[in-house]
Amino acid sequence: MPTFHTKTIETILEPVAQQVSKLVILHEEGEDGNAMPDLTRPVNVVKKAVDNLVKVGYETVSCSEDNLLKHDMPPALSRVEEASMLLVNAASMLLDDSRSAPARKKLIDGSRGILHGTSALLLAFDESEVRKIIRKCKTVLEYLEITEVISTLEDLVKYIETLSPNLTSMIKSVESRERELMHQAHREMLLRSVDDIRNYTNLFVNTLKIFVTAKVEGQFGIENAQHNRDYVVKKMTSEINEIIRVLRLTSHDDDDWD
Amino acid sequence: EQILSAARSIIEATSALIKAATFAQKELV
Repeated sequence: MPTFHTKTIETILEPVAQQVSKLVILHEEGEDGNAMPDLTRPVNVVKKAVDNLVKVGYETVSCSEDNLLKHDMPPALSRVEEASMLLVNAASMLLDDSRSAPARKKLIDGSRGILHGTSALLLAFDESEVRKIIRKCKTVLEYLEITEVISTLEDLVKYIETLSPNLTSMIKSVESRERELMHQAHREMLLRSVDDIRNYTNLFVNTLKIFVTAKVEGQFGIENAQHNRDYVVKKMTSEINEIIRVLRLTSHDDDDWD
Repeated sequence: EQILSAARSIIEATSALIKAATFAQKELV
């Protein structure tokens, strides 16, 4: 039984994964010497669903700016299409001979192909969604990199106004991803980093204010204020890089996956 | 979302197909 690394993928694939196993067992146990019913109708329903997925899949590919998705999705779509043709052939062969062993084999191969192709497609799509979250993280990192150019209160206000929605969007996406993951350790790592970023955010704004005020008013303690600002920026940067690292992990990257 | 929904439809249809095939097998044994 395959393992699935997100709840959505598991919900979609698990029922049929179990059934394919059952079909294979029935076949292997030699219970396959019996006549099969006419499967034309359920096979046509599968084919229609596959045609729709292929249409939606290519539309997604053509609208996407993600080159990796453009690369990964078409082979998965071809795999599902080929599997669907195996099922069509199997149904047709069973009409001629309801005990046909090659037809049964095609039925199993076709069902497996649908499962594996759909799994590959969902993985390609999921990885693309992860890359979207990582892009959000990188946008925030880029903002953090430019804190040192903020030297007036006006700059500071504009900076916070631009950073805040990006930071909020990043946190929201990471939290949503955390809820999706099956791997408990990865979930905890993401939660911890998000909590740390939340805690550092207020501190970050305060240290920026203190630094800018000290600079504008020529107060003593600029060096100290700069040190504090840089420290918080470093901490936030480090947590966001940790989030990116964990987002890129899959369940197979960790031994304690059960 | 459209992709997920389309994938779900395929899996449901395949599930119904396998049920039809395995049910027939079991019934006739």
